[in-house]
Amino acid sequence: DYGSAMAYSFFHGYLQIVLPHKGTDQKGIQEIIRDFEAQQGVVFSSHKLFVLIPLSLHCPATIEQTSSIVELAQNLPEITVSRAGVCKRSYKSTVYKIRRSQTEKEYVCLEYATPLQTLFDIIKHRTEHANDYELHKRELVLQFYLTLRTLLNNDPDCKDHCELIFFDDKTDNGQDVDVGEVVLEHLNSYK
Amino acid sequence: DYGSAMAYSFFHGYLQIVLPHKGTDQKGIQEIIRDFEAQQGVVFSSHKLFVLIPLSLHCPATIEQTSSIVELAQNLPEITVSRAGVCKRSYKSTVYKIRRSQTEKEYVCLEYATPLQTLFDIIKHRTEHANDYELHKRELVLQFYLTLRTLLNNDPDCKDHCELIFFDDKTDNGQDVDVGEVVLEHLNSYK
Ligand SMILES: Nc1nc(=O)c2ncn([C@@H]3O[C@@H]4COP(=O)(O)O[C@H]5[C@@H](O)[C@H](n6cnc7c(N)ncnc76)O[C@@H]5COP(=O)(O)O[C@@H]3[C@@H]4O)c2[nH]1
Repeated sequence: DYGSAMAYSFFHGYLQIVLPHKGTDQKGIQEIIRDFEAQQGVVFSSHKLFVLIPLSLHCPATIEQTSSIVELAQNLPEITVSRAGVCKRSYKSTVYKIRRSQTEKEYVCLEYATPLQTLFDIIKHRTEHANDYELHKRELVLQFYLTLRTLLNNDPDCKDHCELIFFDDKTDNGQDVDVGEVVLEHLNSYK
Repeated sequence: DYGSAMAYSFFHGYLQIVLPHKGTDQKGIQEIIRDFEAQQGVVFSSHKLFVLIPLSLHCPATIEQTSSIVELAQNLPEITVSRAGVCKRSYKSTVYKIRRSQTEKEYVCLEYATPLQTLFDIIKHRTEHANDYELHKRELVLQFYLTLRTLLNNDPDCKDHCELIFFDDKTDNGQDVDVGEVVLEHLNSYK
């Protein structure tokens, strides 16, 4: 089914590439975040990649649009990997700042699970399978989340470097929740 | 099924982003190739992105390893698109040179269909679904190819900018075919 196919694709085609400490001159996400802390003089509550999984599939291009307390900080340095004929393909993540209070800011490496945006685009274009996907949207997201969580937990080189944030991004009356507040709640377990 | 899911993902999450001429300052693949021709003083037989779809799913990291007549030329300039929380995500393709004869070289923008590499990794890691995928490998690749071809043909902004090369990459006695020779045959229709 589409949900677990996307989870496999995201895991093998992305998380397994960017997360692990490899013991080569290519860095894993934890080292890249630690270098960033040292160079920028900032402190992260967690050195993990946080992946947002919104129930509605809606993944805005950048996260500051989704919250009154989120600001773009900057991109982390890229890693490059030759893969399937593309020479030195670039992989980089984005750091956001979340304003916890007037004085306190949280730095976090954060992004949406891109396959969900792709699913959103498929449904929007109303192609042949789009109607099936539309009807089963919620099951697909749930299947994506559960499969991805299992794949991560079964991989010792990845599981401690990534946190999945599965959340309902709409309130009961269809309003958007503040994504910054959702992430802060998850960061609280690291304080 | 996995094959068409991957085709939808590859089409909506990649080809629809990199192929079309957008009429904005972000270039489509044809303009990027034409700029490259002008700057490097070379001529391409075709300004399309060529996508290799090998029946065995085997997608080596770079293509010069697969052929005695293929050389890496260089990467095309990247395009950057903010997508699903990743700020200015980088998309770039690779140009290869294929030696047609002592004196004649073909320049071509070429890569493997990345989702097939993911399928290969799934099977290799022997995860829960891996056995089903192994048994149905050939049907999956065929379904991927047929679905992708339909999606491309139905999109006027994409169909003239991409050519799919679906091929059996093993000979009858299990040897690897020369991928350069396979691509040259496809380029012949542009001469
Ligand atoms: N050749 C090639 N060059 C690219 O730049 C590229 N970008 C995507 N794809 C392929 O298109 C399809 C849709 O991509 P999507 O972004 O939804 O999923 C992607 C995305 O969620 C994640 N991912 C991969 N690379 C990155 C990246 N650089 N930044 C963030 N996420 C990434 O992991 C999934 C699987 O990636 P690939 O297994 O490389 O193949 C993808 C996929 O089959 C590409 N294929």
